[in-house]
Amino acid sequence: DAGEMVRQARVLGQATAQLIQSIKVEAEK
Amino acid sequence: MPVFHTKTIEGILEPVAQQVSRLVILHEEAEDGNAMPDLERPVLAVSCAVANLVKVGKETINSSDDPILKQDMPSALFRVEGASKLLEEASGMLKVDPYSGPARKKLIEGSRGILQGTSSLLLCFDESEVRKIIRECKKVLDYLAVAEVIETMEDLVQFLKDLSPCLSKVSREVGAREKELTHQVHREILIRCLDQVKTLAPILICSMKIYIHIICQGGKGAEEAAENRNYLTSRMTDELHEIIRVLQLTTYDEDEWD
Repeated sequence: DAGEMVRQARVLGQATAQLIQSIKVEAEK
Repeated sequence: MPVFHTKTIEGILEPVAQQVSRLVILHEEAEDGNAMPDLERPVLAVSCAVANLVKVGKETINSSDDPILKQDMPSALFRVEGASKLLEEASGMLKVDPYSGPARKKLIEGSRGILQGTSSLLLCFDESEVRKIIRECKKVLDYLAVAEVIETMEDLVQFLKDLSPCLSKVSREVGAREKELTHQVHREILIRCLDQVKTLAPILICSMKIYIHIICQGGKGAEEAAENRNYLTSRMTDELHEIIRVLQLTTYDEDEWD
């Protein structure tokens, strides 16, 4: 349903941002 | 000027878009390459999120009666799945060689793919939701088109019974949509047009009542009453067409930039 699709897209967005964040943190050390 | 046209899409994609741009900059600045960290866990989190999104996406496709959504959404899901695979490959390659250049490229390509695929998916879904609202607007337009053949009070009562729930639904859905938009000009147009429709509706009913009353009394002044009624239906029709036009806007054209 509508809410579930948006919720899952949000989870994916957060996971992707988190992944890049972990690369950046390491790279900036 | 906002990049994403709804607050929901903006809330989901804007943080990812920012991170992806920073990743690209970081990659360009550090071309000589520091060792990359172990990305197995965060990549696994992305893969799980992709699997869940794809599952919900496929359910949405199967349960939808919108042929455009059924046609467009699979490619967006395919894009997201492909991007997830790139990230997994990158993670595997970096485990073997934390300095791998091709792995870095896969990481960037995969992250971009997630962003673009999710964007396509959300847009596809959003457009389908907009088409639902437009269908309701068109129902009101269909009712307005028969206003001029209503000649008895019984027919007017039925007309009102049919029109009212449709009009309430349009009012509710367009009102909610307006609050979702990030583009201020589009929001203002929707607010203005919806206000006009709501103001004109009772005046139209009144003018139809007057017309019926006049033709029942012998017809003197019927032509003017019909003209007045037709003017009101055409005003409401114009406002609804403008609502439909603005509901479909997702990008900002040159004139508005000017």
